[in-house]
Amino acid sequence: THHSTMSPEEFISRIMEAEPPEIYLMEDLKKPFTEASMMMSLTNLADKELVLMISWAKKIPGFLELSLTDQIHLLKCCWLEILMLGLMWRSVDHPGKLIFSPDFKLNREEGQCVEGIMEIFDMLLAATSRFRELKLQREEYVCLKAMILLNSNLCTSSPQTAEELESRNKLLRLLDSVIDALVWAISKLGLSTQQQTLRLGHLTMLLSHIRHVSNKGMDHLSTMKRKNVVLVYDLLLEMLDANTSS
Amino acid sequence: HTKLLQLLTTKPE
Repeated sequence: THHSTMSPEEFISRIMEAEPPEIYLMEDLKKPFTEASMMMSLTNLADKELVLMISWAKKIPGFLELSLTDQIHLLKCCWLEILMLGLMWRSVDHPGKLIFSPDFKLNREEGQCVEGIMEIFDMLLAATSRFRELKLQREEYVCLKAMILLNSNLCTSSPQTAEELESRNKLLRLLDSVIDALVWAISKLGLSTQQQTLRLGHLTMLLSHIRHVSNKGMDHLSTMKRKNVVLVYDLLLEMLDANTSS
Repeated sequence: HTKLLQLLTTKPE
């Protein structure tokens, strides 16, 4: 079935099925961390997660119908936001901790060993606290993640050719489906109409914070790379370069 | 071919 004819319930169940499996860092962490060892663990994990993120995106109904150019742009724009939202979701029941993976958990204070990362950890922890206060549900989380992906590029490119315009229209219809799905997920929580509207507002407003932290994180990673603290390679390098070379 | 392009265009398992 095409996403435009799917019920919100069906759409959500498809994006729930698309969720990537739990991922492990699978490294012997030598504590205390050094700046280099922590950055290496963070980037190794990110690189593994990125591969799974591409498979995830391809399973979102309608994503593969967009032009390949749009698919590439969307992923290049939003990858760190998606990683960060996933991190927040894993950490939501662990106040003061960042659960990067089941075998890689950090306390806020451990951020001290990497120059400039504590500020980012604090922003990640603050956004995670907001999700905790809101008691974010899994259905809402998967919708927000799809929204980040599909919304990431909307205001940075304007379609020129007929093909680009067609893909842009598909993208907008797909965003409609995701918004409908989120509204449906919220409507299942037994709230008053007004409370539902407020919840929708609060959840979507959090996305602007995630974009902000992602921008900070991107700057931080590119600084770490430039200073040769960490070797960024492979897919992560490609994704980072897309945000910094311009 | 970039890795991203390669991952996007390979058929799902």
